[in-house]
Amino acid sequence: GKKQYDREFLLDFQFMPACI
Amino acid sequence: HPLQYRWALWFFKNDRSRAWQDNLHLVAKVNTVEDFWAMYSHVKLASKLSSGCDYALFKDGIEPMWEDNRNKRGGRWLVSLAKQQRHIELDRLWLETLLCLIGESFEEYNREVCGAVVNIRTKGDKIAVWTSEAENQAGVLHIGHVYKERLGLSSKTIIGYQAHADTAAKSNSLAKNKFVV
Repeated sequence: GKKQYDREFLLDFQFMPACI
Repeated sequence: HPLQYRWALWFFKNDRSRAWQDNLHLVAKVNTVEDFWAMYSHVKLASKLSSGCDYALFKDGIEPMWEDNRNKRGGRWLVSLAKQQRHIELDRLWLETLLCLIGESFEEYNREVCGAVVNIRTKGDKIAVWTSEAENQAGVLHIGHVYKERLGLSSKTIIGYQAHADTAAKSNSLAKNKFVV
């Protein structure tokens, strides 16, 4: 399916530590 | 969290001693939400770039220039900023633009979107969303309405869409608006 993400969803990832 | 498309970030640094294309550098390609933020947090904010520099985020396979096959019949929704907006609004507007692109905010017209560019200029910065077909009125207008709303621009603010062919024909970059919202 189409991968649509709203801005709040995207912003939630901004300061997440990167997985190693 | 995979993105619908793979996106490439380009950086342009104006060096008049070199050809235009030699000043254009590919920074990175991303195809997940996580990689997008890793890239975004790794590069300078647009407001910290020196005058004459650009960032461009384009779908992988489309170069950020009029001549690319996916751009040459297209155009751009252009947001021109006043000088003082660099310090208060530029970074927010550019990030919002990026989120519109990677989040696929333009619904059935996402395919029309090629990318976006921010130009850092002394006389006033500019942000634009590039689409592939200037004659596709329905698509261009839908993208323009959604984009204006997402940027939070007031109804009094008018933004214009210019065909690249018209912009290329003008030496002073004042191409006429094909559409406005």
